[in-house]
Amino acid sequence: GKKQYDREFLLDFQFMPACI
Amino acid sequence: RKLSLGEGLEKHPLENRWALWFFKNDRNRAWRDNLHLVTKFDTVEDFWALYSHTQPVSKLSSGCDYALFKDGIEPMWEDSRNKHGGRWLVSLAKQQRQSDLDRLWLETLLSLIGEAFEEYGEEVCGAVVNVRSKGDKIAIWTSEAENQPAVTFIGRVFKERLGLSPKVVIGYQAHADTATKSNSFTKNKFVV
Repeated sequence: GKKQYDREFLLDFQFMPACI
Repeated sequence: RKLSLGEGLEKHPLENRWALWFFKNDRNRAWRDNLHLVTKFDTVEDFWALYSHTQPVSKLSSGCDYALFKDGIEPMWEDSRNKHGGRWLVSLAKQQRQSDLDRLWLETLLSLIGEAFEEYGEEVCGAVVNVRSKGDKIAIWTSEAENQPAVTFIGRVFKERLGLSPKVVIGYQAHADTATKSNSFTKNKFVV
């Protein structure tokens, strides 16, 4: 299916540390 | 919650690959030469990496633009995916540069990359923010100005995502009308 993300989901990634 | 092996290691793919463009006005050069492709991305993580490393719109000098377009579509009327299209235009008051511009541009970006326009997402080409001394502008560009159901749906979602009051009316203008206008006024084809 189509990859849809709501704004809250996207915002959760804003300040995540980079994956190692 | 237990993390399964490998979870958290994979980036979250977007439906589309997007290209960020930057326009810096230099009157000594042709318009096209002032337009620069910054980079492309197709994951949530790479979007934020780019976003956090670019200058906020409110800090750009007047005459500059950012544009976020689907990979393969150039942010200009002449592109085949744009030439029959138009834009939903949100004009901001001068004082909104400090209070609202960055937030509204981010909401616009999130609605694009998150595919907020449901089955009409295919019609969306990209978005542009113009930093101008007389008032900044944010627009979503769509590919077919005659596609009323798609255009009006996209306009309603755009307005809602920006959190604009129902009293505020935004207009959609066909690029063909903007390109041939004889003054600074372009008529609205649709409003929401």
